[in-house]
Amino acid sequence: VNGGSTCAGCTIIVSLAEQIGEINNETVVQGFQRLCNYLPASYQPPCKTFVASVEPTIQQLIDEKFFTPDVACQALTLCTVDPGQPECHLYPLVNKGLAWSASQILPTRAAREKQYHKMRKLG
Amino acid sequence: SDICDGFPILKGICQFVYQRLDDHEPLVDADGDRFSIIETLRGTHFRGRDCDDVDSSVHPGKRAIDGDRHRDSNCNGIYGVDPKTGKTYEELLCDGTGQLGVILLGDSAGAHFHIPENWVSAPDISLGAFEILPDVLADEFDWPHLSSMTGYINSSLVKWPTDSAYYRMWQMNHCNHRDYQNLGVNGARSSSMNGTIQYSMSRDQKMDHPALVIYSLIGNDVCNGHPDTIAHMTTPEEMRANFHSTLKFLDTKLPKGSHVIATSMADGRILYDTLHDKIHPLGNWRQDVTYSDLYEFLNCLQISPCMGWMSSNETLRNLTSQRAANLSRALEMEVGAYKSTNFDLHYEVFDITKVLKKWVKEGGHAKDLIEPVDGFHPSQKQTSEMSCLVLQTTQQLANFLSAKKFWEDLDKTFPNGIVKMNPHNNQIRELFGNQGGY
Repeated sequence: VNGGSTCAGCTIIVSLAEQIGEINNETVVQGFQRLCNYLPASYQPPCKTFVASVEPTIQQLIDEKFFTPDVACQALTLCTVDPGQPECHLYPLVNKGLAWSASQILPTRAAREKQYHKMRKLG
Repeated sequence: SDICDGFPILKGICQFVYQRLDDHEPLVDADGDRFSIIETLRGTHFRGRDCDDVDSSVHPGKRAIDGDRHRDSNCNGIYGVDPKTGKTYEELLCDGTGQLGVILLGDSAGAHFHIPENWVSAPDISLGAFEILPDVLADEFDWPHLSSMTGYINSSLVKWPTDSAYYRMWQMNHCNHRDYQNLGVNGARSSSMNGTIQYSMSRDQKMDHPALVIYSLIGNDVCNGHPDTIAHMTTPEEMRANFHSTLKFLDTKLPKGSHVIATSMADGRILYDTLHDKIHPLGNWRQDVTYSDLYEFLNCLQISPCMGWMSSNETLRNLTSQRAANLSRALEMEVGAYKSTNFDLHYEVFDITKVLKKWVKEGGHAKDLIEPVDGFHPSQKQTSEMSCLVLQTTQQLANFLSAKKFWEDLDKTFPNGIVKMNPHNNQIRELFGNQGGY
């Protein structure tokens, strides 16, 4: 539910990217790029494609001061809040919860669906 | 999968690959004898190396054909004829020494599931950290070559000597070289094991040597990620019936003189008790993620490997342990009742809690014996503060200690399961060196 292992994977990867960025005095996006560079060569192109795809959303979250790994994965639609399920979060909740924070970046249903299809297309 | 669907000519190949992977058989196995020549994809990390992958009559564990006069039919590195006596080396060095293979029917703990800690700890990630990722994926995140039952290599990843049931078998008798099969599968439980052994185990009643089979499913019959976790646990009746089916199958496959040992299930309460307030590697940078946080997150997503034990609900943890104890009792009862034709049968209480208590008593930290990333499996990871202690004393971490304890208990209660020392081991080393390695 709520994205299951995809959500868990996203949360871990975004956490690492954010922390790596901070450790190296870089942005989250640069942290992502560094993380891609740590991978074996054949794994780097899909990783970089992923980073390029998520960069605008991540940047917007940072600009709006909503960024946490949990919120980022909600905004990327890799984590969801399924009907009747609680919000799943690894870090303490901020603002008015995950779904609310994500909705500030993806305010309309059309925007959410667009993001959803973008992520599914990436596979 | 897109390629498979898009090109009809590839469909058959894809189905073959999927089937092999589903059945936990070696993917690269030209002769279909379930032994491989490559390390990963259920290859030599899981089973002894095949020394001829186009001839199914040649594989580890086989009784030597014509004394292996001309070639090594059982892949133990011993073949040829002694020029002085005219006898084959198999006759001189191995005959009558009680050769015995090791087969593990196990779960992720038996296959040694492990995710390197520096993969999820930001301060520790560096260039090259993920170099081994392709191999780790191909081995399903299992490291059976470092496991307590079939481990055989000294790795730069660990700083203590290898110890395992197979390794001891080899130390006692070098004729057992490469005769191991780790059929550990992540998530395996008593019901799935009945399918796994049918497709994955290799033993011929007439043509192979007897084996020591270790049935060790320590948690998945009570572990699942469902919110109503108890409803999805195996019942004692099901456990006994499943185990009975496994034994019946083994009776049709194992050569006479084999041994089967069923180990008890674990008491996983030790996981939460030990780790709940400790920092998970993902929280190393800011000290902000505890194991309790991780457990709750996985439970919320319903992907926890074990909601019963990885839970803040103490009543649930106790109920899970109670069920595990009942399932262990069911196994023990079946061991007492089953009448086998080709093997003797033994029940072994294999309690990681005792190992852990001993480790702590000797000055170790309990958390070091649990896999740091998943907070669930027994570890073989050595922390830096432990390295000196480990090097200076005989203390080793969970898998190593488990193998040691397993062996000691076995020696006391079930001496038939242990091979006798082969007096020709030195000669084998002199003549055949590393016996072709692994």
